[in-house]
Amino acid sequence: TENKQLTDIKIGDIMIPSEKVAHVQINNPLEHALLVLIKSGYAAVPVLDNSYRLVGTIGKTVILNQILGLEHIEFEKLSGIRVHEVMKEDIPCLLREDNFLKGLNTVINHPFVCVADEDGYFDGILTRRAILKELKRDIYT
Amino acid sequence: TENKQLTDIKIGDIMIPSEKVAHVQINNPLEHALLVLIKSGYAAVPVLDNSYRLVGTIGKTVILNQILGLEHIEFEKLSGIRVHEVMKEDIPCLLREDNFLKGLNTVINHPFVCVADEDGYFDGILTRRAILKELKRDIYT
Ligand SMILES: Nc1ncnc2c1ncn2[C@@H]1O[C@@H]2COP(=O)(O)O[C@H]3[C@@H](O)[C@H](n4cnc5c(N)ncnc54)O[C@@H]3COP(=O)(O)O[C@H]2[C@H]1O
Ligand SMILES: Nc1ncnc2c1ncn2[C@@H]1O[C@@H]2COP(=O)(O)O[C@H]3[C@@H](O)[C@H](n4cnc5c(N)ncnc54)O[C@@H]3COP(=O)(O)O[C@H]2[C@H]1O
Repeated sequence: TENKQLTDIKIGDIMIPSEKVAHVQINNPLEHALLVLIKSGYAAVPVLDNSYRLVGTIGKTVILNQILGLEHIEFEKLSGIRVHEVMKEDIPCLLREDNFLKGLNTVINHPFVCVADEDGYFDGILTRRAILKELKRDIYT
Repeated sequence: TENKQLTDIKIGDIMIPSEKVAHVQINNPLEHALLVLIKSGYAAVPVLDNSYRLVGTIGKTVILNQILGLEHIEFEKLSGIRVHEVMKEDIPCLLREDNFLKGLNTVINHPFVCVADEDGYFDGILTRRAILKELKRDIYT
């Protein structure tokens, strides 16, 4: 995107492609999801179904909320709950062909936004960092 | 900041002031820090010393990493470790008087950046969301 104007940039140009995105599957137990989030260090990741369609996102806070008992954290509950029972389904979604301004508007209230095609197949994620880097490049040139 | 140019905006104009920022103290046990992070929903928060000086930040991943055993998560370890033993100390820091561009540069690689005065007393945090909202306002006007 070296010489592109902000208005010429498409989401597909600056998103992280699906093969580089950590994700979990809809039927995984919460214990597996928590381990993926701890090992990757990410606050939240996309949730995909068995045919690689996007169904939602899941983060550390929602998982930990499930096991927060009155006195302490009841870790043993984690293996009995599945990702699809607690994941966030009401999430914004972009197309690769969407423009930069639409991406900027969407990440204002979300640390990242998933990108999928018309049939719902997962293409990648747009992060706040990617948007901020392009805005900096635009201001300095 | 309604009619201000980006170049006229100071960090103090758009930061979240200290009284509205969830934080933990340097001597708190990790169990307390994890409960603050789960209840507030934040991924990470500032760490202050007893006289309200900024000393670092702490997030869910670093706490959970401490208690990740070979077989499962050993929650009982949480009460025996203190925040100052695991917090991140190498953090960027801004002054209220710093300009917008310095803020933009700093949040590219950090979801939020702490603001403190010359003596290190905590003033608040600058978030990516605050920077993105101003950039959107600037593009649309
Ligand atoms: N391994 C790493 N190496 C370098 N920097 C790292 C990093 N992990 C996190 N960061 C930095 O911390 C920011 C917040 O990460 P967080 O995990 O809360 O929030 C992340 C995470 O939830 C998700 N994310 C980013 N990359 C991902 C990936 N490859 N797979 C899955 N999710 C990803 O998108 C959110 C926003 O990402 P963004 O890059 O804007 O912002 C990232 C990035 O600036
Ligand atoms: N209670 C809430 N109400 C509305 N939206 C919420 C929210 N909690 C989180 N969000 C949204 O999610 C983003 C990421 O939050 P996160 O906790 O990972 O990362 C947060 C958190 O670690 C820290 N933070 C934000 N506000 C804070 C506060 N009042 N006290 C302590 N830390 C705060 O700064 C990071 C970036 O914040 P930012 O606003 O740019 O970005 C926030 C915001 O857009």
